[in-house]
Amino acid sequence: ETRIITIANQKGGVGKTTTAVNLAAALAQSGQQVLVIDIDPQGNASTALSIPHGIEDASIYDVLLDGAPIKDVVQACPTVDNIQVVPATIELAGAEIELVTTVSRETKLREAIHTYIAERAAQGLPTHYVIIDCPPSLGLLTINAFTAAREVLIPIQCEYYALEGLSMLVRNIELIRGSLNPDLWVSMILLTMFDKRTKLSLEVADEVRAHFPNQVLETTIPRSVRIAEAPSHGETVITYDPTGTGALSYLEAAAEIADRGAIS
Amino acid sequence: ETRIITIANQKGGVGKTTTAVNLAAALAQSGQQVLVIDIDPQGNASTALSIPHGIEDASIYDVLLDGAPIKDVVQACPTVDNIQVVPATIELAGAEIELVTTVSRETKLREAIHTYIAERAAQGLPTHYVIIDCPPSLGLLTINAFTAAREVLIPIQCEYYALEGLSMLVRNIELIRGSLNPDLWVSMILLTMFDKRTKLSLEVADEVRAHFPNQVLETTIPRSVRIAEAPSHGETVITYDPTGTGALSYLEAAAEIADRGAIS
Ligand SMILES: Nc1ncnc2c1ncn2[C@@H]1O[C@H](COP(=O)(O)OP(=O)(O)OP(=O)(O)O)[C@@H](O)[C@H]1O
Ligand SMILES: Nc1ncnc2c1ncn2[C@@H]1O[C@H](COP(=O)(O)OP(=O)(O)OP(=O)(O)O)[C@@H](O)[C@H]1O
Ligand SMILES: [Mg+2]
Ligand SMILES: [Mg+2]
Repeated sequence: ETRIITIANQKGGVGKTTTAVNLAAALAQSGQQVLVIDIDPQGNASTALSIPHGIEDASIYDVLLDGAPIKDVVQACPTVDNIQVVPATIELAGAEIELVTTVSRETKLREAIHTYIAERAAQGLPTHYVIIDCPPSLGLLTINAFTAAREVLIPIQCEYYALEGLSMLVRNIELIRGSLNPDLWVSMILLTMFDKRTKLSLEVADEVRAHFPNQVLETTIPRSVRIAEAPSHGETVITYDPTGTGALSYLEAAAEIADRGAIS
Repeated sequence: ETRIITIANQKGGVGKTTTAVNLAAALAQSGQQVLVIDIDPQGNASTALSIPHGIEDASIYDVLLDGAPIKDVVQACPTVDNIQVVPATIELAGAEIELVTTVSRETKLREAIHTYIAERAAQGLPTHYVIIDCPPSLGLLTINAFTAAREVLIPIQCEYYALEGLSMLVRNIELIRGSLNPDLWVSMILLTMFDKRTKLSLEVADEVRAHFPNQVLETTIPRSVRIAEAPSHGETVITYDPTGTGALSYLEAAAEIADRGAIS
């Protein structure tokens, strides 16, 4: 069964996009078929995967607001095999206000993903993972992603403010689970930009592991400038610096995620 | 005349909150009277300034949705003299959807700030600076902040994704300037988390200076773990580590901002 994973955290700059694109690349490199959906108007995931996403390009906006099927807007990633991408364009910035008054505004993405998976299956093509990159907010775009997914992966930057928003995020996920999507659960928490030399990183990591003992992945992602450089070359760190600590830690995280499976 | 400065950037984690609270503390330390308004539902600025902001506390939500005057919700900062704070609480998370259908939804904050400044002036109390910390989005909360302000200060993290969103941000500010607030302009850009050892930082800094030669402040903020540690003690770095590079760079930035003045 396809694993549909939403990468979410309303705190900004915690590594949502970095995690979405590098996990997708690591999984794809091991032969998994991956669909990446960029639902952040900034379009950072589209950039990192070298997908054109100008105002004239088809995008997730067409799926959410005009009912276009995913198969009409999806593009193959030029830098990594086995990855298909639905890009985000600047049009998406106005989508939340437009969605407020739309019928079934929260379930547009879920319906589109299920259609895509079913149509591929009918042609004998598997879809092993769907990975959704969210903007740093809990508005209707992220709610669409929560309604569409079965699992949430929360990246947490090992810094103080990261702890503050966590209870708000988990409460929101519970609310969605209680109303729009009973299958949804926080299956994984990934500690990012972990710097074992600083007391702050160690304290935050300990605190998160204490609160979520079953969800925090063993693998942590160290701070690495190669990870930050890769998007300026339109690449993931998996192809940009394949033997560096950044790539190795995301390959390790992907292996741990595959091993854990989706079972709650 | 009071300088009303909005700290905005829809890219997450670029140092908006860190800049808002540390600039406020640096200005207040030199005797300026500063009002800080936290309009981010995460409430990180309220935390850094040690302001209680539980669900039962009065907050910016009451000002925007119930028409409460700022004087009824403002609290004095316990760690730094000369700073008054309007905190954000978790209730604010639902405010954007609630504001969509409210009359004069974009100008609520502007009216409240002007009333506050006028009432203080009538009592002979100056308000030298109003600093507004925004969430990482361009929704109605940030639009309220753009409509209320005269100046925008854009913090830019010296990393690749930071460049992507800049043109979208500047275009949004132009739109507001053309409709809701003709006084609004991007007066300052501050380079944050600058690491002179990495090529990435230097390249991004050069690119931003080339595009915005007049707005980029001379002062840059280095990456410093003391800055990241301060909020876990409910302090700004100005009081937490007063002689470190973090505090010194924000004191220098505050002096540069005061010298430049508001004249465009
Ligand atoms: N492990 C890491 N080491 C070094 N830099 C990193 C790491 N992970 C992410 N970064 C950098 O930190 C910044 C923030 O990461 P990213 O943009 O992925 O976060 P995000 O949560 O998607 O942000 P937003 O909230 O704006 O969507 C980026 O410039 C990215 O390149
Ligand atoms: N110069 C710096 N050196 C080291 N760490 C910093 C620096 N500036 C900010 N930080 C840390 O980086 C993280 C992001 O900064 P901050 O929260 O201020 O950004 P933001 O733009 O307000 O984020 P959001 O988009 O979520 O509102 C925080 O953990 C903060 O402590
Ligand atoms: Mg992102
Ligand atoms: Mg902030």
